[in-house]
Amino acid sequence: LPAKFDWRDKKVVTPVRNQLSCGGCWAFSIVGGIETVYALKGHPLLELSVQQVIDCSPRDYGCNGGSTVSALSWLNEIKVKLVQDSEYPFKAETGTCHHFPNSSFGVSIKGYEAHDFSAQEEEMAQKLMDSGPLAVIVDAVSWQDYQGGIIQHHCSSSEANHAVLITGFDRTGDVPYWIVKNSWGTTWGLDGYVHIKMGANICGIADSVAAVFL
Amino acid sequence: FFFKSYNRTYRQGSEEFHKRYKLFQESLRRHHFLSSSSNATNTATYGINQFSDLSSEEFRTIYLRALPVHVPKYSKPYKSSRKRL
Repeated sequence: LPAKFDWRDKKVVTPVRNQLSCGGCWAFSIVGGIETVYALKGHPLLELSVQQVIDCSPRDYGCNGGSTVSALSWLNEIKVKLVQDSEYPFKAETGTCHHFPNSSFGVSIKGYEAHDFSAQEEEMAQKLMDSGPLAVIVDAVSWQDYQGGIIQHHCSSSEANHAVLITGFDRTGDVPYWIVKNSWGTTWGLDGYVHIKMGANICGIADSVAAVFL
Repeated sequence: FFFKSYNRTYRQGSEEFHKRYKLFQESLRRHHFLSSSSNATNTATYGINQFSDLSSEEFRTIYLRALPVHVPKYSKPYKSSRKRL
């Protein structure tokens, strides 16, 4: 593994979004991953519709919550084409699912994998480099007050409640850390990102890890 | 400063204003606790942000809505000895 790796350096990560008072973190994390993998395939970096996932994923609850894995399973089974964010913009509330003609532009996934990488964060870092950003579920209770630095304490590895996207890692300092993109706007944390210590499953970051293929 | 920075429009003296002010004070106590880790390598800082006038329960109810799922343990893909060679 290199000492430092961040998909942002390759200009394939879209800007941090703000989910406002919608509990749609699960949709933001997977859409963020799909956007990057689509760009890695040589396409332009596009913002895809989070609202489409919030409104249409049938086994989830829109702004009242959902699961990254069940949403990815739906996207994969139906081969749903995710349209651009500008076509189906974020409204911060659950709405009626809009359908688009088959001929219209959209990005569909070819597959996904979801694994528990606890005690295997080196392998998880390799997966990040091989497959693209990783959608993970963490305990984010203490993140309410986070401003910066590397989180090492005050969260649990058994109470996952918030979905985010890992875009990279940094092992150059005393404390190696994951670079994590959140969906609470750029005024939160480190321009919308948070750093989590690597190697100890802090906040349960390695318990439920999903990668997409396009 | 907080009201200005985060565009809050609670009417001064209102019940809502008092409730939010109390929650803001609670958040200051929480920041103090979270920042008081004795670990020398701890670099995380906690302080005022857009969530400082929310109770912990409100924060959980609004923002922490991901449903956890049990996924299989990762195992490295098997490579035959011929491939490894």
